[in-house]
Amino acid sequence: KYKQSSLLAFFNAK
Amino acid sequence: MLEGKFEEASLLKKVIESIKDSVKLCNFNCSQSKGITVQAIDDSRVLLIALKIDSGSFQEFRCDRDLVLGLDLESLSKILKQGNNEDYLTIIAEDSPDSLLVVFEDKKKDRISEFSLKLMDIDSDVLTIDDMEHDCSITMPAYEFAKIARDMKTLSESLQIIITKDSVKFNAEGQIGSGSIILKPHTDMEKPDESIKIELNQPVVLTFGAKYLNDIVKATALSSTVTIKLTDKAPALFEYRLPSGYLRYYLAPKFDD
Repeated sequence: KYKQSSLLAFFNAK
Repeated sequence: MLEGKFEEASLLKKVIESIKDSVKLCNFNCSQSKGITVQAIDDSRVLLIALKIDSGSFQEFRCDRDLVLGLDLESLSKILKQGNNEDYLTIIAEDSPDSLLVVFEDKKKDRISEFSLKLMDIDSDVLTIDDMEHDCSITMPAYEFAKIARDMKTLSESLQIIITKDSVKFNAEGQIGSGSIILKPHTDMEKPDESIKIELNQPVVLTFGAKYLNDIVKATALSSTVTIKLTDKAPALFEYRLPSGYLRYYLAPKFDD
């Protein structure tokens, strides 16, 4: 029912 | 050279127990001004750990040159288990170290134990986390949040958190049924850490993986309270304060498929 999101969608990789 | 002496080994033991199941390898960045800082992300890229052990958390701290200690936390945990919680714990590293020296001193007996841990070269992604404005913030007893996370995981693999001005609601819907726990803000004058505080700019509903919340509550022994900062459609921040510093977890939410 729910899909797990990734942190990479929110924070920028250096 | 790095030399950091903790009044009690228990602090570092608890920190490592709090993060070692989420990240196996991580770099400890050491500097005179910042103490020890760590940023590490789990393999699934869902949970990020940001640790800051300020020099104020140490009885003595000196770091002549910025150092990076690449650590296998499972191995470090094995070594930390060799010492007692109340022992002095000193960590020592040379300027270009290939190992970390860990020294325990029993305060009563004349017993000193020394261990050497091999260091590793670890490539890690570093993410930029700007100071975010949050829609709401809850501060509550850490043990209470831990109990909710553990109990609700038995019902469902997802836990919904619903914050309004008057309450915070934890909601789980699973195969066998559903459950919810509602907490209302209150102030305990005699035991301030038992209080529940809600600061709200706007109501938020977010869903998180119960597995990750159960990883986060492994930090419960570190602090009597936890602060949870939530923003609509953004990662949540769970913060446990150290005597001087913090352990923060950033957790990516789940969305309706």
